[in-house]
Amino acid sequence: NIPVETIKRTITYIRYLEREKQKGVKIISSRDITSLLNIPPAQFRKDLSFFGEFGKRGVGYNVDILIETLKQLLGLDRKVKAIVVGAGRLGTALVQYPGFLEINVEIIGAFDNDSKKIGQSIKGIDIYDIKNIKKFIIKNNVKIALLCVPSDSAQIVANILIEAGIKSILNFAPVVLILPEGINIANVDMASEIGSIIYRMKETVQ
Amino acid sequence: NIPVETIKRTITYIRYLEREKQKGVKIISSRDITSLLNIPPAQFRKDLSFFGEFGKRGVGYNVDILIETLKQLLGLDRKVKAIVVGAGRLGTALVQYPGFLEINVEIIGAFDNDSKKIGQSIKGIDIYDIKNIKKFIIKNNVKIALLCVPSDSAQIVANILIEAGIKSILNFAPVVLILPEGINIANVDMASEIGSIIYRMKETVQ
Ligand SMILES: NC(=O)c1ccc[n+]([C@@H]2O[C@H](COP(=O)([O-])OP(=O)(O)OC[C@H]3O[C@@H](n4cnc5c(N)ncnc54)[C@H](O)[C@@H]3O)[C@@H](O)[C@H]2O)c1
Ligand SMILES: NC(=O)c1ccc[n+]([C@@H]2O[C@H](COP(=O)([O-])OP(=O)(O)OC[C@H]3O[C@@H](n4cnc5c(N)ncnc54)[C@H](O)[C@@H]3O)[C@@H](O)[C@H]2O)c1
Repeated sequence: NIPVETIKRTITYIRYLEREKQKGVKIISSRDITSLLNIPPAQFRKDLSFFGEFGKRGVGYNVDILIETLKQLLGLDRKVKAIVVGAGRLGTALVQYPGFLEINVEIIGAFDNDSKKIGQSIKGIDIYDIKNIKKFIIKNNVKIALLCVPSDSAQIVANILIEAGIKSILNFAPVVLILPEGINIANVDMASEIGSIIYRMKETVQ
Repeated sequence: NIPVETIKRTITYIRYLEREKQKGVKIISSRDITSLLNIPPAQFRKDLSFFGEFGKRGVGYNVDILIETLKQLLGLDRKVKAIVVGAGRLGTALVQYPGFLEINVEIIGAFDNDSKKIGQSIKGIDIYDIKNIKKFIIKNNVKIALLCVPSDSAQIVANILIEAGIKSILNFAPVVLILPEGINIANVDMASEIGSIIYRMKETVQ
């Protein structure tokens, strides 16, 4: 299988290639890509090798073909439906973020348990009552949930999502979720990102 | 030096230990910690070994001492000042996030170039004109910037921050920033987090 770090870098490659495509670039060399993305050329070739043989040495890569093939191999060529659970500060920002559509992830609804929020809408995306989440997930074949509820309700809500058939969770609450086998989880922990910077800052000062 | 993954896990340990401390727990075993955090005990002991000798086998760890020592070793025992640059959807959510104070990071101001936003305030944090950012960074000894501007202005704004004396950037714009040596950077790329989930989802279905 392909390492997670390679997957993440490949998404950066796709995003970069799409920007070049918009500028009308048809063929691109690995030197162009790696110098702009500040990645060693050997790393780029190694990452691509997980996906098969591309481009000819000396000729470069066809931008359209490379984008299409990488998207297909990563499963980003088909639209995936997602929901945001917890329509608070972070959830409200995420619902409006155009960056998810770039990888074919469409946020089609938000859920909350606060009666003041239920029935509102954020830029056209309705906020529903979490009581009706199971019906919504099944009816709309939702695969991914972005979990933006407070830490103390994250595990309970995660259990509701799994029971409703969600297969993948992007968790923003700074807690470790205990999930059954087969559920894909990715955690975004901003405090620990900052913590790792602070440690490096401390080390450089010493 | 200590690997980044160990740093991030250690912040999870500190956060968990602080919750236990609030419940009045004085002594804790590595088995308690690892079962709740879903981490193999050997991983926990290996991570701690980077920081020195703790606790006695069979007796467990003193919660207060462990928290204090780990925070000190990571440099999280002293308050660090931070700013948010780009007071848009994401920046507005981050300014209000209490999770940064947990690791002694205090957001003391937000910056923007939109005249409609400058002069406003978000829950008591003022939005300043980015033109005045250098004076503010120097006067308040700001060390960290959370970069929440659109992709096409991220590099320009990062250059301004470095020139103003910022040593560390938490970058939310989905671009690769080219920075001089000695600048600590951490990137939060939510689209690539979701992309890695989608790939795993695709693999499990096959
Ligand atoms: N605000 C940020 O910038 C930020 C940054 C990093 C992480 N986080 C994390 O993201 C999560 C959300 O943070 P926030 O700042 O948006 O908080 P918030 O309080 O603004 O929003 C939380 C929302 O979840 C809803 N909610 C609570 N319990 C629920 C339940 N059982 N079912 C459905 N909805 C429920 C609340 O009604 C509220 O609308 C937290 O875990 C926080 O630690 C936030
Ligand atoms: N909204 C989200 O949930 C989300 C999620 C992931 C990543 N991001 C990324 O975070 C960044 C911000 O996203 P957003 O949704 O908050 O966008 P936004 O458009 O709501 O906010 C951007 C803010 O930056 C300001 N700005 C633009 N150029 C500037 C400059 N040169 N100097 C100072 N301020 C400037 C704008 O005036 C605006 O207030 C983007 O790069 C986006 O890709 C956003």
